[in-house]
Amino acid sequence: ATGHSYEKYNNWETIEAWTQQVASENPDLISRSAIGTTFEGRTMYLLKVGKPGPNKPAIFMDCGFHAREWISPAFCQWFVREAVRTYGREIHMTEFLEKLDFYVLPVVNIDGYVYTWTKNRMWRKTRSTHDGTTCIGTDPNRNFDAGWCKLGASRNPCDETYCGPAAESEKETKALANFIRNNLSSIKAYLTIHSYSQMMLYPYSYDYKLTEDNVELNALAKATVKELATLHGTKYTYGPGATTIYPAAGGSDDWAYDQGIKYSFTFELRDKGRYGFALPESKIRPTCEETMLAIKHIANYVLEHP
Amino acid sequence: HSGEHFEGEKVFRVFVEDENHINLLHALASTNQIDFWKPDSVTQIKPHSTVDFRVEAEDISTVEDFLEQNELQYEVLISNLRSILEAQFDSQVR
Repeated sequence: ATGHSYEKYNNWETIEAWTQQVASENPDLISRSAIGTTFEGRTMYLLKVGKPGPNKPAIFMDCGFHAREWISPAFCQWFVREAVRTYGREIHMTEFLEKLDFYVLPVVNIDGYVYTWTKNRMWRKTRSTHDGTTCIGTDPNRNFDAGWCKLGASRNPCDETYCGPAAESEKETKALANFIRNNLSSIKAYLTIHSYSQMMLYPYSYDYKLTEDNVELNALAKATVKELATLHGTKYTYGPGATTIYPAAGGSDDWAYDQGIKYSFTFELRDKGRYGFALPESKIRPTCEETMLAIKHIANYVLEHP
Repeated sequence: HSGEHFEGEKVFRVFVEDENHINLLHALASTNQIDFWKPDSVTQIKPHSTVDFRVEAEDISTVEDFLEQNELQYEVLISNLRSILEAQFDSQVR
């Protein structure tokens, strides 16, 4: 794709062209499909990464829920690049792609991402409008049917944490949820990539209650952030969302867990405040490299715990 | 890149100890345009935590006066957001 770089922030048109190119250049590993359209009519492309085979378990990973968190889509692109670059050359990735499929949604909130490139770099929400208000946008991570709008979300359409007029009111969250619902039998892990604050969170965020898998999820998170830190010493905190960060209903990780996807995690990538949402492009490589270690650790765990 | 320029905008980090501090930040947010970075909104501020938020240029002196008058401990994470946003495109990779 013209102008695309894995160590630069790419605008949506470049990412869209890249999805087409990376799929066409790697037909034995990648297929591209459309899972829906956004409020403004853009196509939501999903990449399926893995060697074709019957009844493969899958890991679903999405990026770009919040428009201004640019490092997140950069990671999804990096992950796909690393998959095709190291397949057949690195034993772990080779095994993953032969035994697992990765569904990668490079940008969930495409309209918002476009808006950050053209009008307001600090935009967070979707760009949808709804009856009864002139305010624009819904927080997609408050819009899932997981204790929807009960806690840590706002019913005010002008707020940054507006939960929307109903659960899955946004075309983007509906498309994501529909895909997962339709592929529940194969999806064994759900990973959603955000920034910033360097955290690895697991359910629940909509309630202070712990999941029945809390001990296992905690142990997996502990081991994963330890692995992540081995490369550059980057320290992540981890734990259930409500107590580790703050209660927030309507999140996709809670929803995925309650759908039966046990290994459901939210990553908050670098940094811890120096750059916030404006992480320099020179930090894309180290951030993505260490995050790859985390994702590969989870993939390995999923393979070992069918 | 076009649109908003963020010239002179600052990002603050406030160290919150107790409910009194939380109430003060609620009051601050009710009278000024504040973009919460962490947590996501003023309603999610907890005791014994840090709060990061962005303030538009015209509100900075008001916000700084408020923080100092109420003896809220704070630091400036980003002193000019525009500079940080320009610096985000620092890659030397072609």
